[in-house]
Amino acid sequence: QEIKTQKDEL
Amino acid sequence: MNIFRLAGDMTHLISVLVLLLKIYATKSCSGISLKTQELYAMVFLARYLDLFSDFISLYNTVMKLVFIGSSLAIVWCMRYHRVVRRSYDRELDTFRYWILVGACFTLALVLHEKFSFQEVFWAFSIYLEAVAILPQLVLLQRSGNVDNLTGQYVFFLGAYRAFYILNWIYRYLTEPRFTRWISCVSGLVQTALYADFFYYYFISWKNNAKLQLPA
Repeated sequence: QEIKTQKDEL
Repeated sequence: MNIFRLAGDMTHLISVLVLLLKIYATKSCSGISLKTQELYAMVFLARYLDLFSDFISLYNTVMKLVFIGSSLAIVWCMRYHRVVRRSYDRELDTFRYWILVGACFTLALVLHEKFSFQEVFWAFSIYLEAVAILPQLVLLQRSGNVDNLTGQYVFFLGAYRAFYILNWIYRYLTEPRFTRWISCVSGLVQTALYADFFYYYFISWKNNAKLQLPA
């Protein structure tokens, strides 16, 4: 499964 | 987390604190655009939909709550606080921002990282933030002289995204496969919109004069 680009920025 | 992103987040936090200070200390919101504040509330609500679903770090969660809470509090204050609302420049703050909201949402439906509810709203929030300052800049030009705290608020708000651009360059150089084109291009547009403000802000600082934006 395509990894969800983690939104680690505000 | 890198120093550029931390500097960006702290600068963003300072801009919010300066705005809260101005409204609380002077009990006035003259020179502040309610429309920009409402756009920022939409930006944070659309961007932080993952607030309860994805836990990244305590810092990340706390900052999200601070930004959502402060933007809603400022909108409430400017609309309903019986003293503050009297100083709102209603007749000058007339930017028809629903056009911006509609255009950004349409763009997000077309251009996003993944076609999912959360990702489309995230892209929408990125595009909307890029143009959210427009009503405020228009109001500054119309209202002529700008008080110090308002000038500082806009300055820090513009500077934070410039730090984020350095952060994206740093991450692009140090992390394999790091690409955030939507954020980067939007961030460049957002910072570019402040260019003339930064210029007049620097001139006023150099001449130690009041900040004057040409009408």
